[in-house]
Amino acid sequence: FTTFDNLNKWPTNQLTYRIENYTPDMSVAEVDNSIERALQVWAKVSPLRFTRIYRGTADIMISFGNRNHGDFYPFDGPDGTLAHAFSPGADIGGDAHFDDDEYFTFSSTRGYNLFLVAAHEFGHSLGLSHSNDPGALMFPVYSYTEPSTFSLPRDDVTGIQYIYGPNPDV
Amino acid sequence: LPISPPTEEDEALAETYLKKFFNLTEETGPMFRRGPSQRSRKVSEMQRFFGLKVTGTLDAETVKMMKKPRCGLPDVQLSR
Repeated sequence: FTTFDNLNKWPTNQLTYRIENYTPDMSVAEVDNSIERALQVWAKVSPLRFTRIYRGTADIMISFGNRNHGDFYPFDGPDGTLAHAFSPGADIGGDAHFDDDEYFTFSSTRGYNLFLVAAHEFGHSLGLSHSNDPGALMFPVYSYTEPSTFSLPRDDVTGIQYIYGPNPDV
Repeated sequence: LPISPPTEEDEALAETYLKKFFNLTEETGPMFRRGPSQRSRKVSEMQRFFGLKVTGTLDAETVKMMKKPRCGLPDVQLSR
């Protein structure tokens, strides 16, 4: 695993998230479910806890957009770059953007599974950078894994616990 | 097997990819047609990161990796 320079991390374990808009590829319930499960991947192995808010600015603002979408990192159309997220911090820090020129899915092997992409991006939102372990969630290349049996790989667990420590409830 | 040189399309892809993900800053000159350069060093860096054979050249496996869908964050500027 790797972290961002200066071990950039949130100063609190209680974080908020907000879903600003939705992809037309999936139902609202499917997006909500995918995002919630993707955050819980990290909550299960760390002291981090996530609360959803519906208005105002959350620590992790989640949105779908394409091409130029309001930051300095435009998306590139179908395939290629699927999403990106910013390391912990104020304003755009922690935010996760998904390229809506991709076809995101809930459970199909067609397109890109939103849960898997989001879980990776939230790793960045929490302070992890890319891993060169091909089996890690934080490996930069998309790889399909059956979401219903997903278990966070050891490299990622070690990484998030290096930053925040283990889950005190386990 | 015969080895095909990278196409112009592959070279353009590589330039964009290395700039975006491996902090390639060199701006001028045709890619991979001169001596050791920042570009070939960046290709090597990318090949090491992904566990590919480190050749410093744009071989088929490297181009294949560059074409895979991925996260938009860079792979360099990292610290352990």
